[in-house]
Amino acid sequence: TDALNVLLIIVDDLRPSLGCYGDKLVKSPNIDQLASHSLLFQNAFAQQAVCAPSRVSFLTGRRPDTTRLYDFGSYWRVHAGNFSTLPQHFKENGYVTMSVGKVFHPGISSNHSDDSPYSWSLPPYHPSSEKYENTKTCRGQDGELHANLICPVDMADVPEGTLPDKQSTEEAICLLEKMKTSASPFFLAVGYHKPHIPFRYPKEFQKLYPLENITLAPDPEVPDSLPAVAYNPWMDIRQREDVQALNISVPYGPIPVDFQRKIRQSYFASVSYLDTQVGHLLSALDDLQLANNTIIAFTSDHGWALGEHGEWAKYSNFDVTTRVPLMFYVPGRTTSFPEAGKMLFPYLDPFDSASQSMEPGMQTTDLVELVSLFPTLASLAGLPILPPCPVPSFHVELCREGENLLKHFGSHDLEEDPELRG
Amino acid sequence: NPRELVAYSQYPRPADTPQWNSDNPSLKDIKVMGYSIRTIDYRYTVWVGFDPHEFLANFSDIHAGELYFVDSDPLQDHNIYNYSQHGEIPPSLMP
Repeated sequence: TDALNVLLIIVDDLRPSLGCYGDKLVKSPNIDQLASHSLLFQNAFAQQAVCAPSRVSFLTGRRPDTTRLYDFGSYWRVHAGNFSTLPQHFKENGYVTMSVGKVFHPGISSNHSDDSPYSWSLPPYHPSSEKYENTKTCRGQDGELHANLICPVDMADVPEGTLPDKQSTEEAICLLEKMKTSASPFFLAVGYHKPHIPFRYPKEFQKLYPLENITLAPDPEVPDSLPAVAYNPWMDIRQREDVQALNISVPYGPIPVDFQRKIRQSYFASVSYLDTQVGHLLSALDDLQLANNTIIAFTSDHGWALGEHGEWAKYSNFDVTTRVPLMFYVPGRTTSFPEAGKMLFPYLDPFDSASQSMEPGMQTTDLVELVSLFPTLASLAGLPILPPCPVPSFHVELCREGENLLKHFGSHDLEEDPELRG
Repeated sequence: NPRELVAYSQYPRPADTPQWNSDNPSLKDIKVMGYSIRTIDYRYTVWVGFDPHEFLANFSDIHAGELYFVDSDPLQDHNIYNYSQHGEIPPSLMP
């Protein structure tokens, strides 16, 4: 009868380059372990492949044409409508809601406040080392510091001796420890920055991906039949010093093939670094005996092109930029409760080759959308169900433009959920 | 029926050809919007005129189109939208 807690993990610019999505190269044992106890959606798509519009869309449960946010320059409550958010819905139903790291996109699109106080019970946490992310902290071959795209770092060398995602994991674990003794259920959203550019990660992760094992994208040329309007000229990575030094022609490049492989190597290394952060977070949840009464949702805001169609970054309608990982762990529903004393999420070291193979959990190939995250999480937690939005819905504070995905979690929910019985 | 499930995506552009702000146009500079419909069989996209002041897409003002069949072209490298407009889809790219 106790309300289930919710841990929402949002990873910036993560495409489904993960073992649990069939990627043979990437080492992501902790995320794969989560998937083995979850319902995994093989075909989940973002509504727009760029940070703020995608995040505001899935956190309000509305499409970009309703939030009217296609760039970074407006706050939906002022610009489109006073739409309730996913955390706000939990907060208004008795949950302590907390934000760590990059959940809303910072700046105008979340009112320079991560949509506080509407969405959060506590002031949102942002890691102090984030301010160095785009500064000259990458040691080049010349021994000097640069603001590069590819930025494997020596932890002893970086300002504050830490990285944003490490700080976010520490803060999230701190909050879990505090909530362990709280009478109220919690909704904790943790937003990890990697693998968003720059690829700034502890340099040892590069060893997981020897350059000789890194191939080019299977289709690295710009297709002849691609309309010019559909092509994204990846202007953001061109601003980085190491890419600038290559003098790549605008708009079609190409990037020299050896550098293409280095970009892919560092994206994968960033994913494995991120996987360790998720692993530490989940094993702490388990150690605190919270895994049996906490729903875990794992997703990203959009994908990232790694050279496919001669493109890099997001900013397009291709599958590689809109398809995202999406999985839900629901205690006792997507996996049976573990025996007493047994852990569901022990930390797995990506450097330990034994921790690679993992039994897959529940999966579905049905097509779903990120805009369905809000109604689905609310239903899984037993909160009041969101009604479908009318068209238009600018005047409606709480409704859903996506589907409620509860039907994918097994038939016995049909009886419990009148909306789905029909 | 899984075939009836649809995912919608969209992306804005400031012009029909790539330019410095193509990746991230500000609202006032958006002139074209690419709307995609995805099913497990295909991805269909139309790039249409867009009015950023009225937030209106003009679906009779089609700047370009994309059509890819998942089975025959999973990497989406062979856009057959133009063929499809004239009903001449190459057999090799038929689903």
